[in-house]
Amino acid sequence: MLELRLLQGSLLKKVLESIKDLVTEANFDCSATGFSLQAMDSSHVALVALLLRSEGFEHFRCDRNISMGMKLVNMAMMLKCAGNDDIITIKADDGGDTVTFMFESPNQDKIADFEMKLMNIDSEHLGIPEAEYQAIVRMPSSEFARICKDLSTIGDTVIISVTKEGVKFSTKGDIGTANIVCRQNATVDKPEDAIIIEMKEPVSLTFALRYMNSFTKATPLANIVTISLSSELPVVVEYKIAEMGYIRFYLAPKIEE
Amino acid sequence: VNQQRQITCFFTPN
Repeated sequence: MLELRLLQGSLLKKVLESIKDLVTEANFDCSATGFSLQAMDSSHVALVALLLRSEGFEHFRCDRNISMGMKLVNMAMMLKCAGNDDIITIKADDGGDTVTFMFESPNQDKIADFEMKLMNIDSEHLGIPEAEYQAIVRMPSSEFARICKDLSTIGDTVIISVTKEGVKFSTKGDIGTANIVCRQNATVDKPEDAIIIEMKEPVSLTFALRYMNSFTKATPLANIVTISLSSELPVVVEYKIAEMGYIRFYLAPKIEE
Repeated sequence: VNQQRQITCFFTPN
C-alpha cells in the first residue's frame, strides 16, 4: 500500500511539466526515502534524477519499495486537472496495475480521483558517483533560462566556460555569434539574485542547447539553478525543490573529434 | 566536428 499526500500539489504539477518533453516514460520509485525517478531521454544524451523526500509529504505511507512505470505525458495530463492550490495524494496498491491521483481543493469542497494505468518499463538504473566538480555556478534560474533561449536563436550548441573572469556562454550559427558573460555578484540585495562562481580550475565544455532549453522548463520550481561542470563528466543542472528535494538534469558534453 | 557523447559513456548501470 502506498499513500503519499502532498499539500503543495503544484510542485508535482511543475515537476511533470519540466520533464514530460524530455522523457517519454519512466519508473517512479517509492521507498522510505521518498518518491524518486531516474530516467534518460530516448537518445541517452540526458538523464533526469528527481527526489521528493518522504519528510516533505504531509502523509507518507510506503509499506514496501515499489516501482511504478508511467507514461509521463499521460501523468502530466492528469495532473493538469488538479488546481494549483490543490492537495495531491498518490495512491497505489502493492502489485496493482493502476495508480490513483486524488485532488482535494483547499477548502475540501471538491475531491477528484484520477486513476491511471501503469506500464512495465525496462529501465537501467545508473550509478551516479559523487564527484568533485571543477566549477560550480549558482545563478538566478530565470537568468539561465533567458540565456539559453537567447542563444538558441543564434546557434545549436553552447560553450560554457568558467574562468576567474566569470562564466561565459557562447554560441555561433549561420547569422553570427553570441557571447554572454556573467560575473560573480554576491553583493546583491536579494540572495536569489546573486551569481556565485566556485572555481577550482578553469573549465570549458560544449553542450546541445536543445537539451539545456528543455531543462529550463524546471525554472518555476526554484529561483536558483546550480550548474556543476567538470571536463570528465556530464554537466549537472540542478533545481532544488523547496524543502523537499531536487530535480537534477545531467547532460553529456559534445566532444571535438 | 563536435560529437555528442551519451550519458552511458560516463555512468554505468548499478
